[in-house]
Amino acid sequence: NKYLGTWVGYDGNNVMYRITFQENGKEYMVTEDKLFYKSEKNYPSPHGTLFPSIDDSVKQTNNTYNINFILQKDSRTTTAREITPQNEKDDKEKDKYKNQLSYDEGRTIIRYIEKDNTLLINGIRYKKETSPDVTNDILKQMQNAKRIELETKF
Amino acid sequence: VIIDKITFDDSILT
Repeated sequence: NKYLGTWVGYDGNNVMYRITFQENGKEYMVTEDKLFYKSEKNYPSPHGTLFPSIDDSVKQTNNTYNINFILQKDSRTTTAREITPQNEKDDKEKDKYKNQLSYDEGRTIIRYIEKDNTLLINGIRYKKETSPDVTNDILKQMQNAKRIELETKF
Repeated sequence: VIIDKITFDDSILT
């Protein structure tokens, strides 16, 4: 079954999505994880501040700071199912839906992209997590995005 | 303000 397993998508900025398909009778149970970095403490004020309470980041000497980002996870579970054409005997109709799943209780559609074995959900492409590298590559991109964000702020 | 070090904690994945 082409859907079973874990798929990883990235919004290009601060959020990675991991969705895992498990068989559940005629449909799928899908666990959706949203992963993002959050700074452990508030950023320091870019121009310093007179009010230490606003600024609880880890301060070193000489107004230098260490910022630690912690990966956070929001999880939820939903379902996906094959779409049954109105006329099941019509091969053309069946063909039309062969790469689509009704997702999240019918709220959206998953499209399976044959040519590169990816999923398309809400404008985001998901790659099959064939090795931990797929996830780690995205984590690196998310870390870069955070570094750039800090460079812009400070 | 100088950002001296940026660290990332991914322990949630392990």
